[in-house]
Amino acid sequence: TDSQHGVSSRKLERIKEEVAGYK
Amino acid sequence: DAAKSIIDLAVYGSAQNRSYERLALFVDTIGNRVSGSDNLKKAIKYMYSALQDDKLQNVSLESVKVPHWERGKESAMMLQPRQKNLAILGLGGSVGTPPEGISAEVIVVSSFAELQSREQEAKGKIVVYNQPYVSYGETVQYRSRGASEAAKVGAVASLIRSVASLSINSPHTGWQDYQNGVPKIPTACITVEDAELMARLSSRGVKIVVQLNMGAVQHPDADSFNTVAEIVGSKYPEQVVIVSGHLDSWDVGQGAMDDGGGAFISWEALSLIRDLGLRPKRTIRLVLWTGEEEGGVGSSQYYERHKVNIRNMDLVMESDIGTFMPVGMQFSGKPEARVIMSEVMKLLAPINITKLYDNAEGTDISFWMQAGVPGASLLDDASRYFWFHHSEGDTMTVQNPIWMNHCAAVWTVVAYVVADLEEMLPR
Repeated sequence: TDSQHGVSSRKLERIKEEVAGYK
Repeated sequence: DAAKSIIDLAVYGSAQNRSYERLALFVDTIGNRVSGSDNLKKAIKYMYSALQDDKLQNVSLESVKVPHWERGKESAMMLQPRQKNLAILGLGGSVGTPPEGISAEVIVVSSFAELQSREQEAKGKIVVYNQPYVSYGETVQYRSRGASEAAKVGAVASLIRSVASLSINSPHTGWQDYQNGVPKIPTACITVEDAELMARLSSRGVKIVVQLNMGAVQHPDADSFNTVAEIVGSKYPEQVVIVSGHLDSWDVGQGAMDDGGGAFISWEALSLIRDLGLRPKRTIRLVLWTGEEEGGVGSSQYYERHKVNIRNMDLVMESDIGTFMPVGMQFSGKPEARVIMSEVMKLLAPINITKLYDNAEGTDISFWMQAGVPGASLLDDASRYFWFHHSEGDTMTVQNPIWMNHCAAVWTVVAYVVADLEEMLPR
């Protein structure tokens, strides 16, 4: 878990990739 | 490449200038749209028809009750030490004067604290507030509370320096709140110039007398509507992203800036998504609020009616501080949601508007945000916003089609991407 954001790092990376897919 | 497609269509493609041109046609046809007025009724009918013509889904009107305050004829004249007409705008909700008006000596103060310290002098007088403009949020307290604070010390009326960051002798109106148990006295805004004039005269010990006439009338609450249209989601249609602005305005100018621009870039967001044949997983719902200027009257009733579905409200977005050149987005939500929103804003790199700021604001979305729903508001270069706000200067001339194109691009990319992500924003 990312200590700053309280969200799973793996999940965060997955969402970042998902968002990047809209470029 | 949805984000790039949206940006290209809004800023460079066939949809460029559309929100500006739609807004110009609307405000030139309808004019200003104060709560309870025939103009507002016409505006809602106009939009109901326009949204249907635009082939949007689930176009509907949701009934609400709104205040109906009518300005009537009003004037003010400084009688002593010399005759001078004072440009005024009565404040929404103010009582009128007796038909013969009120003629009284003036006491000028620069703060509530000064009024308290001079309360013995205020009885039977007209209180003129010459408070400096610090910020809208701080200074607007004088407009909201000035009448009741003056009435508490026995004043017969209050005249308040307009809450404006620049003035060319232009009064600015707004809503004011009477306190329960305190006599209601007439209250209006005067210009910055006249407030400073009377402050200078007063500081020299000159006696000032003003004649005030206000024909304001408070009618019973009127029927009105929030105007709604949707692009229904393909996978989670019950989950919603709201994009919004308010359709009502004050009864001066055209309400092109406040909040015609916000309302029409919100409409534009749905049009752009429809034009591109995009269909997000969640529903994007356009809501054009009514009765915002009287304190979010339409939006509060919308919240009460729909809060049962709050768990399906993904993001509430409102544009109500102008549609000047956008600089980014303000966001309120949990840190996890902020991380995602920061990623979404990166999609706007082609137009260099990628910044995510704190503290989304907007009266109409505040009810949802207070209940924990993530909120976003458009942040633009609003340095001139309070030059025109609530004044005769709020006209189409303030607006710029290129700025509106960029606003629409930002608004649409954020609304579409958040609505299309596999998961709702964390909350």
